[in-house]
Amino acid sequence: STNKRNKNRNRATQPQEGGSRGPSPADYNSSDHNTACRRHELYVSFRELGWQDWIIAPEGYAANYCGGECVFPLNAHMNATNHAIVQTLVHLMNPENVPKPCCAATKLHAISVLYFDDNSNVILKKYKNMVVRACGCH
Amino acid sequence: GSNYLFDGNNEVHPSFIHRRLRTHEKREMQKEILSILGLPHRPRPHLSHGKYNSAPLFMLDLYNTISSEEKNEVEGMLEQYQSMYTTQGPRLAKHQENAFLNDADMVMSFVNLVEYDRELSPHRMHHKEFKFNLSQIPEGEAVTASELRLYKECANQVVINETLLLSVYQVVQEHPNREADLFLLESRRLWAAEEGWLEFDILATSNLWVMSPHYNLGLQIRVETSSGRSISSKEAGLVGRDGGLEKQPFMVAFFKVSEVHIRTAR
Repeated sequence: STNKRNKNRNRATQPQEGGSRGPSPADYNSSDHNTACRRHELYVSFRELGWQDWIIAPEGYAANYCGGECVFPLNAHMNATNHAIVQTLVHLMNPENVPKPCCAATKLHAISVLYFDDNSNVILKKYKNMVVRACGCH
Repeated sequence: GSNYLFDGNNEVHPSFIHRRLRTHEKREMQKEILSILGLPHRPRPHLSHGKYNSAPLFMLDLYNTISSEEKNEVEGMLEQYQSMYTTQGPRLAKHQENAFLNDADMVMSFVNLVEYDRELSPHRMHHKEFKFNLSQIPEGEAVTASELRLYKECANQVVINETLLLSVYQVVQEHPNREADLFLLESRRLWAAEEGWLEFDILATSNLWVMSPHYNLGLQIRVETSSGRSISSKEAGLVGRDGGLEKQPFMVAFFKVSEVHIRTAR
């Protein structure tokens, strides 16, 4: 899936009365859903790795990944922490020193894998944190 | 374990942009995933006839149960466990086994390493031997449940009207010139005509073998008629090497991790 970023967004800062630094929150529109932090699809295929002779199941799994921007205003669909909301505002005021929050996984799930070992014994094991279920701004 | 991206033909959903990995990319992916799985190298199993025997089929049933639970995110899938177990025998639909499956971090099945059933002289007892290689169990895994599973078909006509006594023993010590020293684990009375999977609890024995591998001398089963006559496992209807692949005896163990493993950096 594609993730086109808005390269034409105007980030130039203007001096403000009252000593505030950086553009005001009102200068920003609501975040474009396509560029905002969200989950993207990514499929890992065991079959494509040539492992179908020893991995019985699954043939692959949807790992997914998180990508996108965490910029003001952080909308509800971005699953932002309260701290991230504050950090976006601070970044607006002080972009050189305070970075934007990170877009990362907020919910990860396990998968079970069934496979043979060298002795033809069969193992069924659960592996944690293999699948991104939800992304958010931290 | 999620297959929600597959369509009815089990093909990857067309919304994915599919790019073939280059050779070095494939190698890198393989290395990283093997590292996540905790494997030093890619396994090279030997499958008889290229088909699955009873142990992989049983494990695949377990996998499908767990995967559907992960997908549906529904707790208390007792009904699913029970419906799965009816294909393997009603005795398996126990609350304890469902709990073990729910709590287990890992389940392993083990193939019997003994090639030939033992037929002894009339002066000694018929018995069938089982040996399992437990050396590949990762460190830090504690056995929470363990079973020996045997498939019994209808006994031959000679003993068809009898009740049989099937005994499972742990081999304690082997002797070159006489019978091994045995420890009785369980005895069970069966109808000669009875058919289906038989499960024997060998948790204590499995724990001993994991903790002290030099004690892993295997198991023996013996069958007697109600009159005390020793009969072979074949006469009793117990499926061995020459039986159907889907009825081969195997051992299954449920594990819970008892310590945290730190993955080493590459």
